[in-house]
Amino acid sequence: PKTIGIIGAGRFGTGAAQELVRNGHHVLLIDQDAECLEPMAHQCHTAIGNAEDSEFLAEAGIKDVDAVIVAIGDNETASNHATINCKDFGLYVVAKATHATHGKILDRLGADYVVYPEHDSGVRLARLLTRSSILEMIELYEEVFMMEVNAGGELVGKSLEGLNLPHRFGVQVLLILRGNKTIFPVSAKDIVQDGDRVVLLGSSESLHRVAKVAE
Amino acid sequence: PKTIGIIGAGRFGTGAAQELVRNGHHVLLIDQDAECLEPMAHQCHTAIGNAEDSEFLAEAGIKDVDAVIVAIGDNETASNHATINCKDFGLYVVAKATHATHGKILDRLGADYVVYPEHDSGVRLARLLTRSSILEMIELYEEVFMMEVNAGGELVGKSLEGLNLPHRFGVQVLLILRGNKTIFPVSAKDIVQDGDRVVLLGSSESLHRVAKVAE
Ligand SMILES: Nc1ncnc2c1ncn2[C@@H]1O[C@H](COP(=O)(O)OP(=O)(O)OP(=O)(O)O)[C@@H](O)[C@H]1O
Ligand SMILES: Nc1ncnc2c1ncn2[C@@H]1O[C@H](COP(=O)(O)OP(=O)(O)OP(=O)(O)O)[C@@H](O)[C@H]1O
Repeated sequence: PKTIGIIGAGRFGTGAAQELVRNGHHVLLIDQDAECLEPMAHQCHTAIGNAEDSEFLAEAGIKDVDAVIVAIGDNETASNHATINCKDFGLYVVAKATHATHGKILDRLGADYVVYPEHDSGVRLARLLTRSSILEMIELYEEVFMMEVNAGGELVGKSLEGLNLPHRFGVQVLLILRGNKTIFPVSAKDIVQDGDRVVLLGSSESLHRVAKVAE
Repeated sequence: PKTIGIIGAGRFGTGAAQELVRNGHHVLLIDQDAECLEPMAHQCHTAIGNAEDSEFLAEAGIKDVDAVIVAIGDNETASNHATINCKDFGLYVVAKATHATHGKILDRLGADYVVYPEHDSGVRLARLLTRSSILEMIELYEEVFMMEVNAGGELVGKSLEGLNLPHRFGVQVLLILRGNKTIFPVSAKDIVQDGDRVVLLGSSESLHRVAKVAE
């Protein structure tokens, strides 16, 4: 298990602390407001103080962690100071930015990874709300997408072997959803039926090409 | 394409608006502060006014949308009023909550879906930071997981054909991450190298079994 330092026990910092503890990792949670530390006081190490003070951070034991999350929101100065202090200790720092310009500053201060929690959550919600078979193209890795295609057109009534999707389109069939059953792992002899949802893996172009054939 | 109403053009609301527009959907973005609407003014419909006023919302055209995101943060009263107004118009409402108790209130007011952006982002970051072959098991479909395994042990130096993972363990190799290259699609002759991260699909038991062999 890892030990992660978190500076700032707001909703974001506390959310991270809870998930880390749930997965068996150790957390050092720091905040200047004792009340914010209260919810996690029985599950992780806590320290009350000002993260702009590098002596306080050192006494709290921040140097022994594997990585630090600077989760301070509104007070940009405190976020910048906490980031610099942790970088000077040679730590890996993930810092939350309030806006793009703050993010640039954190980059220049040496933050290893900058996150924009509110913006990112907005983006994810937009994807959730507009889920449909084409738009459901989830990017699993760079340029490798997963997509559900409603079986229609040429796909229906043929075996996976007969359809030969890997060679014709460069896509892989991951599984087939039929009613509330999941067919996994798939085999060459499986026959695609009308109403099936076929889950595919491939580049976005190749998935679009298969979606056209399935209409 | 869908039409989504967004009330509150903060970071969360604007993040959602940008992603919707990027995917070809239509957005009606509402805020009481004209400055907040400025960044999106050329990409979507905007309306300036107080969302607590149901007549203003009706005149802005909110009734014609497929769903509404109430993305008001600090002002809980405004968030509750905007939610009630939209529910009275019979709309599907996703509302952002500041804390768990606010979330309960939004539930009782009929919000169809309540999100906690800051908390959720903290949870996701915790997972990202502690990505190790076991923890990063993402459930793609019921009982079908995707997992990255750091290639070690018996996996190294063998071809995918030689490893025969589908028959031995019931798992499928989706792709191989080697440095900053992605090997996709994979072929039977591909040889697993030390340092590779192999991305697999399978049940959680079978993935755990492969992870043990890869240690
Ligand atoms: N200098 C500091 N030292 C330690 N803790 C600090 C410092 N400045 C702010 N904090 C703490 O950081 C926490 C998060 O900051 P803040 O509330 O400004 O961000 P937020 O963006 O509203 O948080 P969230 O969105 O995660 O709820 C607060 O609990 C605050 O007490
Ligand atoms: N009654 C209202 N009618 C319309 N817009 C409103 C109303 N009340 C607040 N807003 C707008 O909602 C937006 C988001 O609210 P606020 O800034 O409180 O949330 P936030 O949580 O800080 O936002 P984010 O985290 O998304 O940046 C602001 O741009 C604000 O002008």
